[in-house]
Parts: sequence; C-alpha cells; structure tokens
Amino acid sequence: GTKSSPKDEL
Amino acid sequence: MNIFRLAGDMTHLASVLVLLLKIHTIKSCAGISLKTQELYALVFATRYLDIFTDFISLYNTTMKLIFLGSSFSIVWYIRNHKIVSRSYDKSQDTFRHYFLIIPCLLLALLVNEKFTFKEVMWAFSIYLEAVAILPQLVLLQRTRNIDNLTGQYVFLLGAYRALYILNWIYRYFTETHYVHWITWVSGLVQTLLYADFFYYYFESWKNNKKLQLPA
Repeated sequence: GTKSSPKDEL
Repeated sequence: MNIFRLAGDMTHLASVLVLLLKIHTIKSCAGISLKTQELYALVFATRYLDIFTDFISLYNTTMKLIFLGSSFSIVWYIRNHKIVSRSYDKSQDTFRHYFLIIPCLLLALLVNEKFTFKEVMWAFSIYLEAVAILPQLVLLQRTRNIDNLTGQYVFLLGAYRALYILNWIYRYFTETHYVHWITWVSGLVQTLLYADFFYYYFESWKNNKKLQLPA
C-alpha cells in the first residue's frame, strides 16, 4: 500500500 | 453508514450481549473459549489505538468503547469471577495463542497500508480478527452438548461478518475510491471459516435438533 486511509469501520 | 453496515454492527453487538447474558445471568461460560475471547481483546486493543486521536463520529467512538470494555470484562469474568470461572474447562480449550498471533504480526509487518506503528497494529488486528474464532470452533467440535446461547453467539458473530461483506459491496458501488484489499481479503477468509458452522447450525434448526458439530 501507499497511503493509509481513515478507518471509519469497526 | 448503510443498512448492511448498521445491521452488521448491531449483530456484532447482539453477539456480545448474548455472551454477557450467559455470563452475567446464568453465571456460566461453559463451551466458551477463553483463548478466542483473549484474542478479541487483543484485536480491539490494537485496532482502536486511534480512539483518542482520530474522531470519526460519536457512534464510532461509543461502539469502540463498548467493544473494548466488553471484550476485556468477558476475559476478566472467565479468568477471575468466582462462580463463572468454575464453568471454564481449560483442558478442552487448548489452542495456542502464539500460533495465530505470530503469523498475523509477521503478515502485518509485510502487508499494511503504511509502515507506521499504528497502521501495522491496525493490519495486525484485521488479520488476527479473521482467525480469532478458530479456538472457539475447535472447542465447539469437542463439546457434545452445545447450549443454545453458545450456538447463537457463534451464529451472530458469523452473521456480522457476512453483513460486513454486503456493506463492502454496497460501498464499492456507491462510493468513489472505496478499495480496501486488506479488510476485504481478511474479511472473506474470516467469513469462510464460519461456513461449516453455518451448515450444521441451519441443519439443526431445520430438523429441530440440538446443534452438534462432527469431530
């Protein structure tokens, strides 16, 4: 992966 | 938030409530794997490291606190509660933690969204959640009389995972740039682990017989 994403799931 | 995601979270919450009901009201943890419960506590502790740093919504924070609190209190009850701990059969619950934890940690170091402590821990929690049910499934196979609450608990956990897959499909088609390979592949593996259990669960339900898994 290149970028991390916001974690909106539980 | 779509209906599949909400239903998935509510099913997950219901599974925790069923387990707490069994522990609190019936004061029994018979047929419940402490190994699986300890793995879930580790899953939530490593996944929700962002709880105080990234605010998403009140719903998100509340659910995180519920899952953290309930998973650690369940572990505490099985290990330390005077009456509940008596119903725990250690000799049947033999799965080794590190057999699951170490491969998941190595995989998280190799496959993650970003090589930072928080992201590696997050990936680790996703991989570990996928396999954390294994000690519980092994214990179920060894249990001759699976009580209704234990069967419902595992069924609800599996249903929660299946609903999350529907949520991902929905999001993929309705949101732009919604691609999450790590959660998708792990989530699919996790749901497939329940396939065998689902089969016997529906068979027992259809034939109105007690649930029993073949050894």
